[in-house]
Amino acid sequence: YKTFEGDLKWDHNDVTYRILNYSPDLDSELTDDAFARAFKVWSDVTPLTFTRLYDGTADIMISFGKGDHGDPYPFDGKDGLLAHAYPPGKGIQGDAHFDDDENWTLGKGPVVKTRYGNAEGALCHFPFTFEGKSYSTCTTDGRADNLPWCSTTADFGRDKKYGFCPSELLYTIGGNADAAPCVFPFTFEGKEYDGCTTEGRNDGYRWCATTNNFDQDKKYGFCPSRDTAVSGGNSEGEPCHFPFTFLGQSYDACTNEGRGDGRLWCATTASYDDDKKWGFCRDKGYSLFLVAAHEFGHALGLDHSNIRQALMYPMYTYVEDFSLHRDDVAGIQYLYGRREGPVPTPPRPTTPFISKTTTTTPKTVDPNAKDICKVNKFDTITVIKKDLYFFSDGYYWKKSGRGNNGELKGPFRVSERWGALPTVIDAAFEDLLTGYLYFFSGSQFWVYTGQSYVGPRNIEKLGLPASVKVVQGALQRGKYKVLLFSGEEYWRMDVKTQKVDEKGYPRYTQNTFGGVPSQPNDAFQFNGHTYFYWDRFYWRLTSTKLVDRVGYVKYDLLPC
Amino acid sequence: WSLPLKSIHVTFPGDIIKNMTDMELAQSYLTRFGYMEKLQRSGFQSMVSTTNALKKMQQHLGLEETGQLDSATVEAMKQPRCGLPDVAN
Repeated sequence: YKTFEGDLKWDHNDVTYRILNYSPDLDSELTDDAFARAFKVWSDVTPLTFTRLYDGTADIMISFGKGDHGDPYPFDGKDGLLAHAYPPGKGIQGDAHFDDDENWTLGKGPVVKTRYGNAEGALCHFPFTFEGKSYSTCTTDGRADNLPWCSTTADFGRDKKYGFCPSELLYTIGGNADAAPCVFPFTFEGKEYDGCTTEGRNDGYRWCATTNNFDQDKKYGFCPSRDTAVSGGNSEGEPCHFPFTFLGQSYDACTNEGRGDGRLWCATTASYDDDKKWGFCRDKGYSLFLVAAHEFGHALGLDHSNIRQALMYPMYTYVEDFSLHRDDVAGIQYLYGRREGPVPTPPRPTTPFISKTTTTTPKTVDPNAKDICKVNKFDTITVIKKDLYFFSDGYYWKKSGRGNNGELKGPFRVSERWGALPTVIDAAFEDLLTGYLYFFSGSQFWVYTGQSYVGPRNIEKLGLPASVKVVQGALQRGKYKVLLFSGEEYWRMDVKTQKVDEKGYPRYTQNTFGGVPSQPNDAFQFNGHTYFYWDRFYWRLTSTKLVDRVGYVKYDLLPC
Repeated sequence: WSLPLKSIHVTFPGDIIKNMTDMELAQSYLTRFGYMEKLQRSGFQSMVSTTNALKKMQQHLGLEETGQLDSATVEAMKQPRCGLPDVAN
């Protein structure tokens, strides 16, 4: 590894970042997530924390731009240069720029996140079949309103799960119109436009007015790239036009004719010969996560490594299961040291991809109907009979307690096993003394033994003050005591008397368990460790209450 | 008999990466990423500079240090990469 001359580094460990704009190629939530994961690559091995700012000046300002984008190092169109970042310091130092002439994906081809429809924001499933035809891109077939859509499972006919694909007819990005869709035709400088345009701008971004008269209303937004759009060339964002004419020949598909580099391209109008409008056809694209992780390495003070497998090697290579090379670890730890103990500020969450909805419950649970890997936040996680249980929206999954590779079963319907319980379970625990199962939802709780139960009863019966409206987590302490968490405090309950101890409680969670979030969603004991759970993350504590690991529930506790 | 295909190379408008010769590509790459500049300042002739710059680049990127513009080196120069220079100036 190599550092910059003078070992440039941040003089503080709580580094801030701000995302100034988004690429039209990738949904903003996927982009936020890719950047957050890229920062986590480094915070996993150093004492650095990364906090996202939404305004003002952050240490690391992140932006997408094309060609000459305002610094002395212009980008070069599609491929070639992908991004650059500046070593730590003030002003432009520390900033990371990504070339928006690239096709930004997660490295394996188009990633199309849907909106609306009935798939709760799931990604398109390519290919999918619709009325006997296979589709590898979004389509407007079957619709009269020209909105592109896709199926989010392999067979639309069977599953009927769908969502709408990025389209300027659905929403815009940035600008000043609060994501309103384009209005066509619109008037700009007296001329009428029937589609998105780059006219009036010198940065190559396509835009539209969100009212029918930009000259009058000045309302605009940038157009999201459709998955069928070209990248680079001189028509970024426009779809291929098939057939098109090139040197007198007609083409029905992308071609590499006319190019020495073998890359596939197409015209975006009926005749390349007449209009000279073209772009590169979509390929696997570049993983925003991998490129960002590399650039953030620069922003933290690492120069290029000459080890080919290292993240800081200057060339891009896609790797499916990324892990930081020991050379990168050695480099960053040379600058900032090793990470020991807790991370004081948890990574800021991005908006979950799936929002909670209460829908009609199907009679049998199709494993594909509720994918645990698409659940961003569980209602509660608890341990029952040494197995880890994940509850979400009326369903639960069970993971056997044998190490991290235990078998995962589910989803099961909560109502089939514990019929009296409501859809959302806030907390649950198993009383080790009696084997009774306690479930909490809002201000009520139930106690189950086998199929028999008592409840619902008000949590005030446990001696909790009326100000406590919900029990968010429960943690068994020894055989007779359970800690009940609510807000920033916790109470200790004696399971023999079913009452909380009055003396010495409540206590502040963070005073006892340093380094965990102040208001955890849950807490549980698993495989000899205490876990605190908040949003998508967990904090694992040793028996001496030291945080020895912070991670994603999905990736560490679940096989996602 | 089929006629041999006649490949035509077109200069596409807006295509920043033009149909360069390998030597043009090398000169541009070595300069852009900092391998050439230091050597040119020292007053060597261009060919010597290029050879040394190539060696330095090959060493930096873990390629065989031939000092020649061999196929592996040309291929490496065409790979997508980070825009930060490899050699600071």
